[in-house]
Amino acid sequence: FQDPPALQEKTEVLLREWIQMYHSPTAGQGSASAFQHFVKQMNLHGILKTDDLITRFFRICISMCRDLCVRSILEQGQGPSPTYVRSKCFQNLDAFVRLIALLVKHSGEATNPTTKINLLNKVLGLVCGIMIHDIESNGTEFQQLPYHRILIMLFLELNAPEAILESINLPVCEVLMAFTQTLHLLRPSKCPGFAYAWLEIVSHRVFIGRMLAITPQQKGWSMYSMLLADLFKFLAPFLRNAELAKPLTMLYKGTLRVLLVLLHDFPEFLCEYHYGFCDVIPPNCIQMRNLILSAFPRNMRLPDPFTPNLKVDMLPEITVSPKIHTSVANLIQPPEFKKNLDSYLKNRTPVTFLSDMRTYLQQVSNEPGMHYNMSVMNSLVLYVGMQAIAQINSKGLTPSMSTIAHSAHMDIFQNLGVDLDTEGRYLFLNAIANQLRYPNSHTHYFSCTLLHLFAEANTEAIQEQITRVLLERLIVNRPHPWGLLITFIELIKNPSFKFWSHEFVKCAPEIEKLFESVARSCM
Amino acid sequence: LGSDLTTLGLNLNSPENLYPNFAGPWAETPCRPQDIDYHVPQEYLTN
Amino acid sequence: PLGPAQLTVEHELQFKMLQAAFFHMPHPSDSERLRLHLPRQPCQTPLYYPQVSGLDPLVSPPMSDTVDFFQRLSTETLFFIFYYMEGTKAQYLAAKALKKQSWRFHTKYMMWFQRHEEPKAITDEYEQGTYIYFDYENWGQRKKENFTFEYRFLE
Repeated sequence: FQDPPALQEKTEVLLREWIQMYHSPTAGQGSASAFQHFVKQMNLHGILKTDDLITRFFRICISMCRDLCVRSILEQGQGPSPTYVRSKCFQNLDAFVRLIALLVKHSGEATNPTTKINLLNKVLGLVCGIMIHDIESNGTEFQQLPYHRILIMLFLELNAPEAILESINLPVCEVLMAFTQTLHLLRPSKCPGFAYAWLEIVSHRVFIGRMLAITPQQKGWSMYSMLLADLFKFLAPFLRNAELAKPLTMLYKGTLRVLLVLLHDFPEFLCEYHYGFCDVIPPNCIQMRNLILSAFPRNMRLPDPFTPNLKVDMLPEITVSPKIHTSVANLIQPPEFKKNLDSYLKNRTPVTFLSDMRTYLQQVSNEPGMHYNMSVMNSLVLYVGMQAIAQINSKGLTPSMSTIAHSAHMDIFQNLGVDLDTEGRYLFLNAIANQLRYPNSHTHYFSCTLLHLFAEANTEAIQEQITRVLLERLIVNRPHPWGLLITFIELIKNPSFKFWSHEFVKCAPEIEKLFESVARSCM
Repeated sequence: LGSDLTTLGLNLNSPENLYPNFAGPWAETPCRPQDIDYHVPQEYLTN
Repeated sequence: PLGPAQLTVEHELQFKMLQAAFFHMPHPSDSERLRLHLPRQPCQTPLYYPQVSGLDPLVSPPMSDTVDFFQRLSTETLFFIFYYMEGTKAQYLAAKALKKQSWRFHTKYMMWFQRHEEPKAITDEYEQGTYIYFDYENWGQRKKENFTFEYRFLE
């Protein structure tokens, strides 16, 4: 780093001095008077003279705090309790964080947030850089504690409900963006050794409160959804294999806890971002996906799906389309596929479209279970479904078993049902089942579509697979999405589907028993 | 299949929001009042 | 029908790093301010200690984060919470409960006072009279005669 001579020593002296001032009784409220004195010291030593010096000062401080903390942790091996070690480390780390917060709050003019946010980003960038370097050089010896403490305490400092923060025009959203960007850079797939601390920060009550509850116009929601997706992407390859080692079970369980808090407190958030989440959650991760799909707006009263003679198509909500924050059309790749799709939907040309579809959905990978691009499949299904609903509505109708048939949209779905192999069809049916949620136009349309595919299937294999996809979502522990329940109940109750006459219902005694118990509970 | 999510230590029937007392992804129990940092009047910080 | 997916070398490495971190998990206190007096190490109390029946000893009793619950605690307990759990919700709730029991916090002396009798003189700046105060250094309640309770210092 070619630091100027003596900068390392100078910084060490200054940092020690600040920590002492911070802990002295004369520090004043929020360490204000200590800070006033210390800034003079910094000026005296020329630290604030240039941007570069400030950067070097912070970089050295962060490294020192980290070294001190790691050394205490390693010494702990011989004796003092973890609590003692932590409080010793935190005495220094918290003091340093307070200095950062005060410098951020007081840098530049009081009314101009730019300088403040720039400084914050600089410090967060340094923490990232030093941590990633630390991970690269120490591998499995990496200790997350100092970084965890610096990040969470800095966040708490800058989100204290103090009038001064509001008055100095430190816009909360910019602070959230800075932290979101930092946590994205340190996401579990990049820094697995930091994953537990990462989730601890992302699910901290103050962090969740700021991101999802307090920040107006839900400006924190898309940021938070990106962080959650980062977590799912890291877990995905491991969750694809059912056998989870303890470290993964711990992370998975922690993720479920966070999702339960979100399901309970912010169901609308899960509703609006469900699509992006399902795109990165492995298809075999059924309970976690059910948890997300079970969310429904708090002002909505869901009719009991087990009510006999429930007239779903009479519910007012089924004409309302759900809010979705993903522009599905952009996800249909390549652009040529999208172009052909639109033209086929409009006037059924090119006629080769249906037979070409499969090639667009397949990806070049001969690994088992990886022959298809799940994201393209999901986007195709939802996009075609939304176009179908729009077309039906334009005729002044609503989706029903009769209005969804005999359309280009249904041609596409029926073709996918027939033309794809078992793996492809599984992903296709999952893409539909992912839309079976709370009462809304998508749930209703796709529920009818699935039942229509069942009724019109020309081979029993398709009907069996539709049943399997629904069943595997039903036999896991709760919660179960409302749309899933009403679709399955309709399938086994409505005689027109002749559900009970199929061989696969009786393929094994326990399966038969299972169907009967489900039937009993809803008929 | 899957796990009984009611055993993860969260009171899913609570009429109040859970996140203010959420003790973190690894905690089996929610926070107690003495675990939660609170912005009390400055005068209360007597130590 | 998808079957298991092969983990790549990169996944193996990620898992190894995660596994190493698993042996020094974060502790809830890592994300909270330092507790001067009562660190967040709930210790297992022997089962024969009085427990709230039917509840896990580590979980605080239901509704224990409400002012009503705190109001049912003894005054000594409230002072204990106020002075030993500063900066927490418990301190805040204890202060609220103490106020409901007519205690007032005097910022200059950093003590709680309660009227012992009707004050002799009341103006809009102060009250003069005899007060009970809580002396947290000697940990007991004392009586103070002819004390002037200045509103200026009334929190």
